[in-house]
Formats: sequence, C-alpha cells, structure tokens
Amino acid sequence: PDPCYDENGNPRRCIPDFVNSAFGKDVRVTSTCGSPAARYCVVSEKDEERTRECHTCDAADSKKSRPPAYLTDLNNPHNLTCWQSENYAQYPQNVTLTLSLGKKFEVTYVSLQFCSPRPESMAIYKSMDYGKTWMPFQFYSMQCKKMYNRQNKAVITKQNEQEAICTDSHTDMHPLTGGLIAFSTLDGRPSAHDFDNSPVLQDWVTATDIKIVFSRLHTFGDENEDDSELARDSYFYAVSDLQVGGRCKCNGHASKCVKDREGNLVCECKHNTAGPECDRCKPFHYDRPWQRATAREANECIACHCNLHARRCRFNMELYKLSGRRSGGVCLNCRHNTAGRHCHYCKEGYYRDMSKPISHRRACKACDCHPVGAAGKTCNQTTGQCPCKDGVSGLTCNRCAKGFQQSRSPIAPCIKIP
Amino acid sequence: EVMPTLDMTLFDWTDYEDMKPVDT
Repeated sequence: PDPCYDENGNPRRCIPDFVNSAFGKDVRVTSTCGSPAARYCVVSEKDEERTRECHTCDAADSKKSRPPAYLTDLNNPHNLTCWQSENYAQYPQNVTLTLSLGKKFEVTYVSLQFCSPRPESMAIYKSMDYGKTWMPFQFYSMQCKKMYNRQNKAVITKQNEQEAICTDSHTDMHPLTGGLIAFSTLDGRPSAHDFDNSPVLQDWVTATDIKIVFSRLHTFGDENEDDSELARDSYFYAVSDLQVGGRCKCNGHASKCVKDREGNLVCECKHNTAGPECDRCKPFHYDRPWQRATAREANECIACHCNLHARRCRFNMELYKLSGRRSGGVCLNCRHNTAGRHCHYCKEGYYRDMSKPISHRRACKACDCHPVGAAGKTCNQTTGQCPCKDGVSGLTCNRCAKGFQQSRSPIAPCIKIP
Repeated sequence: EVMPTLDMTLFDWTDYEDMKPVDT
C-alpha cells in the first residue's frame, strides 16, 4: 500500500524514512594527514601519568591513511576508522568539513564521534542553497564570547527560534578519545512540539549542505615547551563518524526520495504535487494554493475544473477568496468553442446543444445565422435563436414568418402580404 | 404550416453589393 493514501484512496500526509543522510557521501576537508607521511602521537593518561604513543599517517599506504571517506563509512565500533587532520592546525587556522546532501533535508541532528579529544571551539553551519550562502546552526566553545561573540547557553524563545546558540557543553578535553558532539536541531526550541504549524522551525531544520569548522584545538599547554615537536604532533582533529540525521524534505507529499534521470535526488511526489521537494502543484492542478501536508490534512493539489475543454489553467487568489477559499482555478485556452472560467458555456457565435453534456466536445454548435434573414451573427447561447429581421422567423432566421412573403430586397427580405 | 426557406437567387443586390454574402 502507498503510505500517501489511506485504505479508501484518500490522500494523507506521508514522509520519507529517517536516515543518516551523510552515510556514504563525500566530505570535502581542508586538511588531511599523510601527504607527505607524517608522525602523529596519541596521548593517553593512566594514574595521572601522560604517555604518548606515536604512529605514522601515510596517505599512500592504505593501512596508515586516514582519509575523509572514513567519516561517512560504516561505523563499526569494533573497527573504528578515523579521518585525521594535519598536526597542530591551531587557531587562527581552521579545519573545515563540508558535506553536500544533494537536496533539501529536514535535519534533526548532526553528530560527530571523535578519535582525538573534542575541539575546544567548533561551529556547525548549514546552507539552504547548495553552498552559496551559509548560516550558523550551532557553536561549541569554552570561550563563546571571545570565539563567536555569543553568550554561553543563551535562552531560546519564540522570538529567536531561528538563531544559533553557543554552548560550552561537550567541549571538555576528556575523554581523550571516543568523545561525542551531538547537536539536536529542535532541542530547546519552544515550537518544536508544534512543528507542523511552525514555518520558522520548518525553515530552521532545512539544509542542503552542512559545514563543520574546527577552530581551536584542546591542548595540555605543553606545545611551547622544550619537547614541543612531540607535543605538537599530539594535537590534531580526528573523527570516526559524522552523522546527519534527518528526512529527505518532501513537505508531506512523498514517502521516499529517488534519483531522477540526471542522477539528482528528488522526492517521488504524490498528491498532485511536483518539484524536487514537492513544493508546488503539478500543471493543471491549480484550483487552490499549494500547501504543506499536515497530520490532519493532506492538502493535496486539486485539478482545475475545465470540463475536458482545456489543458492549462492558472490560479487566481481573488476568485479563490470570493469562493470562500474553495476554488481559484481559471481555465486557459478553452477549446471546442467553449468559454468561461471552467469552459462551462459556449463562446459567442455558438449555442449549447442540450442533448449533450457540457464536457462533450460537440456540446457547442455554431449559430449558423442566415446571412440575409438574421440581423446579426450571434445567437442566444442557450436556445440558439438568431436575431431575425422583421417578418423573418426560424432558429437561423431562414424563413419568412406567417403572413409574410419573400421580397427582392436583402434589407427587408420578408414583407407583409398585402 | 412550414414556410419555405429564403431563396437567395431572388434578391436584387444591385444597391447592396457590399453586403452581398460571398457564396451568393
């Protein structure tokens, strides 16, 4: 059964499955260790004693490389694979991870599992226009004001629900490996419980791309001491898993996303909708404005009523309001000699053949008014009666009336019998 | 009583040439 329709065939809201939209996707990074091969050291602490165990990162050796593909591969807890930056990419130098989701998603969380200590400062940004512009999603820092000019743990109210906040949570250097940073996009936002009716939050969670900027490394403060090279080789960013949890954005009008002919990810739109996010009505379905589906109402797009005489129509808001928000479609290019908003009557010079339904292609017949007997070419659109000159009768004005006879004058074709 | 249809050949178009139907 199609989840977009109930058992009676009535439309209902449907949404794609919740997925990790980062899985298997390429992540662009600005720094990766191993080109050329370089030493790195892993710090561990036991009984207040700190030890460093050094290894080699070598991009040319598959066993020693730590490429960005490891960010979004299968995350096996028993065999963690880590992407790793170059050593000591310290502030003001940043390391950036950029992930393109390929289409709009409604993102519920962004999470990072670290192989290194978590950063002292990092930011998550999102783009809604495929990377043209970016806006902050969340900041993590032990120094929110200094790093990002934001107050630590600012309160989110209904007035600033679309604002990124900064927090010093999840910024502790410990654990030295395996630490997690998880940003929940709706957590703490007042309208989260009424998401269906909050265009602000619907917009807030929408993203086509995610960018993570690591700005400041945590250190033990030993990087400028005598053995600073060893210390500096211990400071880098390393991440085993990047997840972006969410749903392909289809506005409640599709239950899945598929690849189109060009290989782009698009919603498989139902409810007479169209567009990559089912964000408009499909052609000829403009009888009411497009709306997102809600739990209570599918808000499907409705076909214009053109009695099978038109292939195109447009939406008119004035007519829609005048109709009590029921119907606003206006048919364009009515064919078969019909006219009107719904192609529901005959155009000038034609009249309705009542023996046929209005949807019949021959529902309108030509008036065929007599060139001499009729005073005009336009007949009554309902009865087909042409306007006759004095003394002329018949539906098309082609006969003299009773008591009249044909004359030789085309101006007065019938004259009274003396 | 059904009256006969107008006979187009009976009309004199001498003074109304510009009004004359094309197929007359």
